Amino acid sequence: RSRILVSIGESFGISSSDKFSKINQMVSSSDWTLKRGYDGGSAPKPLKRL
Amino acid sequence: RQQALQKEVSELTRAEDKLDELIAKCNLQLRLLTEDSQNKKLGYVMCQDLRNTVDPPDQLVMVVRAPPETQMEVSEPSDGYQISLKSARGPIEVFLCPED
Amino acid sequence: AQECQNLELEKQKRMERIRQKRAQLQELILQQIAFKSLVQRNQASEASSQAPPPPGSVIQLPFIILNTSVRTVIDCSISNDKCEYLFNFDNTFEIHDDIEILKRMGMSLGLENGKCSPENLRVAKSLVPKSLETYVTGMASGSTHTSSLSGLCGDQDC
Repeated sequence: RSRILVSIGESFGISSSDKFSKINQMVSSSDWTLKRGYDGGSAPKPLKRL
Repeated sequence: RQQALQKEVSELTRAEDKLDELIAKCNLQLRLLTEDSQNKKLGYVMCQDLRNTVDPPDQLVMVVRAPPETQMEVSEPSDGYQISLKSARGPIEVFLCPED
Repeated sequence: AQECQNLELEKQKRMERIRQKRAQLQELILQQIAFKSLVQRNQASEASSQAPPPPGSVIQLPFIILNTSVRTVIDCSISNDKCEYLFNFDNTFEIHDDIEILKRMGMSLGLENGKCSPENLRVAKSLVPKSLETYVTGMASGSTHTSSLSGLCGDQDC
């Protein structure tokens, strides 16, 4: 299990951009078909809005 | 060759000291800038600004405004992704940026 | 020969540290310019509309955004005091901080990728102290990526 911790809420200018790029890389590099147990036709469950 | 190298290293030392001085100055300027009350009031973006920066524009855009030192942890359980937010200095604001 | 070897090592180490510090200084300059551009834009739009924007339509800095497809299912648990959130996503997403958003909004005037028009360069230089103007000029033309000594520290008297 990969896990990335970052402190947010700091005032403007204390940049965590490189941490966010690592998170975005980790998320986009995973293989979603495995994750979703994707069986081809199954459409995602109805969206739950916050 | 040793004298030439010695000269180069001392020039690099001077250049590095100058950079350290400029970085310290810039950090101070940025902090003063963002802490100025008038600038604090005017330091905002519109929802439309956010919409214009995501591609495709019809994505779901979630905005998180958190107190300082809020811990965000992104982990990869077996299915999907998990994001946890933990603040010890007050509530965290999370809201969706409206589509229009 | 030993002395030369040590000096060569010292020289490489210093050049690497200067490269990193130059990148750090450039990022600070970008942030300063982006923030000032945003404040000026908002000041001008409030002056022209004679009123501040409706409270619900603005997002105050600092913030981060998280964007994902509208088809993503997000399970969300929130503690009563709103100090803890847990999100489960079944699809990919991206996270960006406010600095990245301001750059995408064009608030750093194209300096982040060396594509700064002459007019934007004039504006950018007016937003920074004199001691940083040569830096901004170098960033505008992308010329501070040289490995020469003056390119490294960004100003001519180096």
